[in-house]
Amino acid sequence: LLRCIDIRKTYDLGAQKIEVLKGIDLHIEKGEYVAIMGPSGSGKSTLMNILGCLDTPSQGRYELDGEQVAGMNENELADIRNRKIGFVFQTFNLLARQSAQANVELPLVYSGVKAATRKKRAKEALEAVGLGQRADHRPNELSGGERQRVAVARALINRPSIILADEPTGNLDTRTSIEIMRLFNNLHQNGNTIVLVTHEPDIAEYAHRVVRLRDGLIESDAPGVGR
Amino acid sequence: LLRCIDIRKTYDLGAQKIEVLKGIDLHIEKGEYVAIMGPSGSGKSTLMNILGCLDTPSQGRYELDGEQVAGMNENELADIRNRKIGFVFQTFNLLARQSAQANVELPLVYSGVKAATRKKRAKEALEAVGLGQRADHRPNELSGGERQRVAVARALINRPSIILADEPTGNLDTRTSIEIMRLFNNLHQNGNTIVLVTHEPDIAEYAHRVVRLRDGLIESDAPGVGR
Ligand SMILES: Nc1ncnc2c1ncn2[C@@H]1O[C@H](COP(=O)(O)OP(=O)(O)OP(=O)(O)O)[C@@H](O)[C@H]1O
Ligand SMILES: Nc1ncnc2c1ncn2[C@@H]1O[C@H](COP(=O)(O)OP(=O)(O)OP(=O)(O)O)[C@@H](O)[C@H]1O
Ligand SMILES: [Mg+2]
Ligand SMILES: [Mg+2]
Repeated sequence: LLRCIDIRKTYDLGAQKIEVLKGIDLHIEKGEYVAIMGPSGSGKSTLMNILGCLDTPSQGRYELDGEQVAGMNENELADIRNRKIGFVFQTFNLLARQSAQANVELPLVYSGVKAATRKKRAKEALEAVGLGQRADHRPNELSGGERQRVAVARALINRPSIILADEPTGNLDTRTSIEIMRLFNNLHQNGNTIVLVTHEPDIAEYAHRVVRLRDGLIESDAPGVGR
Repeated sequence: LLRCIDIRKTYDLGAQKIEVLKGIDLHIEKGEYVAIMGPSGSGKSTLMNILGCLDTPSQGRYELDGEQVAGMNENELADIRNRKIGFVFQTFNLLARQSAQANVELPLVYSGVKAATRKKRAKEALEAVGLGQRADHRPNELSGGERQRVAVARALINRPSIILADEPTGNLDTRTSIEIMRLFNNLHQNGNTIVLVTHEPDIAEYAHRVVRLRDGLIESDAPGVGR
């Protein structure tokens, strides 16, 4: 389903070239639940952005569902990003001037879902992450962990079959984290594919496979606990 | 040193009043190392902002070093925020168009430190958090954990005697977190006061006292492990 072939990513910062990904070969089948771990700066978010069609590699090929992503046009990419993939960003990326409700409805607006249905589904998604009482708050009227949960709700609202979550519990206490991980477990049991970046071993234990990055390369790729 | 007397914080969101802090009594002595824990939305960041003179309570009194903060003028507050207190924000709050180096130098600019000295001290602060090689990157050219470490370096650069850190390791892997906690331990051993919000029990173990919030009230206040 997700196929990285010798993926490299290099940034040119004037004087120096920074090699962030140095040749990643990674195959993820439909229905897998993979945790990506590794030190700060090892390239996890960079890899996630490529998997989510939000960034392109400097070299190598990325295939999604058998198709070369490099060959896709803007419409095809937009369609993938909106309907096939749900992305939880490490920095949430919420719209600052919109309420939690409006932020969560946004993917449904793009999908052409009518207003009454959007409202209802977004309300349910917020309740599923414990934010039913915060629907009308804007991001600066929410705690760090609440913003994170709005980002999770928004990523899941279109019922995407591929969920890419970059540190989705980084700002959450243990009990709230467990509720979010339970959501992901349900999605996984429904046949969806989950790729989760985390630096917390307890969170990685929910995955069935753990890929470890170090300095832009895969250091290990082994079965996980899968709890 | 830090004295909260029946601190309350309420937000008016049009139709509803939201009581975030419902009467906090908290005394922190000079040289203490306190962890603040509690569920997402329980009021930890709100309390930290009041402790750091970045926000005012709706009711109750906050005294810093024996003085009522409510009675201070803008100069006195600016002086406290710049020289007495180092604040690591949950959302980092870096200047987007400045390099990591420039961001870390900023408190020294306010303190009137001359350029050559600023450059040298900021470089050392970045090396202390493992970012010597990233000094000239701007925030959007840094990973999540790297931005977090720039925020830590900036908070410590003026050698403040009170460090308020709101989830300083939320985006860091275990080994990098340990390096940051070692920095805080050194500061504590030098007689400084540390208040650290975290939702990770492993991180809270470095503190000598753990205060738990729940729904805007202190649920427990007990000795910590202090490792
Ligand atoms: N400007 C505001 N208007 C209304 N409500 C607010 C505002 N700012 C914060 N809140 C609410 O206050 C509560 C406490 O927020 P706070 O940021 O202190 O929580 P926290 O304990 O730091 O949570 P987290 O662990 O998620 O960071 C939250 O439920 C939030 O929705
Ligand atoms: N636009 C850019 N220009 C230059 N370097 C960049 C840029 N974006 C990221 N980097 C560098 O790429 C490296 C990897 O970044 P990435 O965000 O993928 O790390 P990460 O593994 O997600 O780290 P973290 O756990 O801290 O979130 C970092 O060292 C960062 O400084
Ligand atoms: Mg990252
Ligand atoms: Mg907070």
